[in-house]
Amino acid sequence: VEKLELDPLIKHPLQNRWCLWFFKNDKSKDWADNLRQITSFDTVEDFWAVYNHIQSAGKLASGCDYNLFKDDIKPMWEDERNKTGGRWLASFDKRGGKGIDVDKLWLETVLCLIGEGFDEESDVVNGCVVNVRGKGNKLSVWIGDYKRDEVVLKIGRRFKERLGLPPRFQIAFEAHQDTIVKRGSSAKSRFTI
Amino acid sequence: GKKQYDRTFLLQFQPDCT
Repeated sequence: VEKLELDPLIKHPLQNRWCLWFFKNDKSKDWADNLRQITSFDTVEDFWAVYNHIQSAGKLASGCDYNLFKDDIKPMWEDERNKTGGRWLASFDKRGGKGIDVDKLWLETVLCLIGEGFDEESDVVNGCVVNVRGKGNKLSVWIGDYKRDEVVLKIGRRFKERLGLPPRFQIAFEAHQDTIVKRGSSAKSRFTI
Repeated sequence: GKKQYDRTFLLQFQPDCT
C-alpha cells in the first residue's frame, strides 16, 4: 500500500485548489497593487513543487507576506467570503518569539490547511497568512464566519495544537470588522486561547 | 469523502533538499 501511494505517476488530489499570493510592501503603490498571485495547485505533489521553488518565509524581507487561500477567495477583507469573517492570530514579538522558527510554523500551518486538518471545520477556513516583520512575525488562519463561536474555537485550538505552542503562549481571534475600525495597532480580541 | 491528509503523509512527498 505504501509503495503504491508513492508511485510517482499518481498525483494525490487535494480537497481544494489553493492559490499562493505574495505581498511586498512598496509604499509608492496602492495596497492592492502590492499583492500578486504567484500560482495555484490542487495536488500534494504540485504543492511541494511550489513550496520548494519559492523563497522560504524566514528569508523574506520585512514587510512581505505569503497568503495561501482557497482558489476562489481573495486574501482581503473585501472578498465576499471574508466580509463576515475573522482570523486567529499568533504574534511572535521580538521577546516572546525568540527561538521561533517561522519557516517551520508556516509549513505546519499550510500543511494543516491543504490536508483539511480542521476536519468538519475545514469548510469555514478560507486561508492562512504569514507576515514577516522586523518587529515580530505573525501567522494567521482566516475563517469565513466570526459568529459561529464553537467553530471558531475548535479551529483556534487545532491551530495552536498544530503549531506546538506552549499553553502560556496565547493566540487571539479578531473579527475583520473590528480590525477595520481598530484604533492604534491592535484590534479587539473576541477570544484568546 | 473529504480528501484529508495528516502532516506525516504530506511530508513524505517533500523532495529531499539536502
